[in-house]
Amino acid sequence: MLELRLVQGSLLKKVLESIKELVNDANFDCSSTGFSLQAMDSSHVALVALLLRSEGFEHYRCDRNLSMGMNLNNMAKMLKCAGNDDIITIKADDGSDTVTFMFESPTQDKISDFEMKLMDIDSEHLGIPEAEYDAIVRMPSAEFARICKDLSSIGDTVVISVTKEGVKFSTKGDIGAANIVCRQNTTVDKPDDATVIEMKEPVSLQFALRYTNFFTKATPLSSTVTISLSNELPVVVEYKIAEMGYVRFYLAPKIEE
Amino acid sequence: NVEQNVLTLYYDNL
Repeated sequence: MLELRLVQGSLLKKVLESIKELVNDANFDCSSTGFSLQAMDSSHVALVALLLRSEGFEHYRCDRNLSMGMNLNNMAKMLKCAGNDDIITIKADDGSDTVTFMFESPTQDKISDFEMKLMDIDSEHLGIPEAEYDAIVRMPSAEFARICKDLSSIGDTVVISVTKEGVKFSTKGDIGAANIVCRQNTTVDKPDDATVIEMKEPVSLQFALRYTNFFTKATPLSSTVTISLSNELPVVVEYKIAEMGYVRFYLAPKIEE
Repeated sequence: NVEQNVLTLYYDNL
């Protein structure tokens, strides 16, 4: 038996909106730790890792570890039917081939349940070791989204370079080239508006903008984004989910042959 | 020539 009650249901709606374009089908894993997911896109270039910790739910009952295969587009369709202020409860019985999403309006005057069919998914699970990164950039998530969108109108790839000068995002395309430099800026009114760069080694890596633009669908989840880079390693783009966990995106670099 | 790497090059498939 599984029963997870999330008072801030809008978080789950935002999570689905942030990952449904990158991944079609995924197994949601439920354990005493929390509700989690790890899935790669079909070309194995990008990976999403989600964790919603059990403590973040108002009620969390998971009698035994359970993996539920879901089509993320269908799940997103159902969650779109929940109001932004609704409480969402995820329910499943042991051995059942369905999951139920229950939506309660804040005043309890409207209660809906949506039952969705589960699916068997052969998912590959990658072991991602904890790593020390050469450079970690924290910046406003809206700024990162704006940069990825702007650069994708010029080129297909972005070179992200971190030096002591700041973090530079560069692209080239048929019509020309663009460079955007963000300097460390901690003298802002709100901490979330700061750009903070921790650098051990200068880093320069190239990525497909198509994927970074997918990642920025998670912008509504967090006002800041953390980009962790090491030379010759996949980048990690992390959006923290208020006191509950995170959505992390991993993206393999492009390499000059 | 720019090649797109895949994640399985960096991480073990469990």
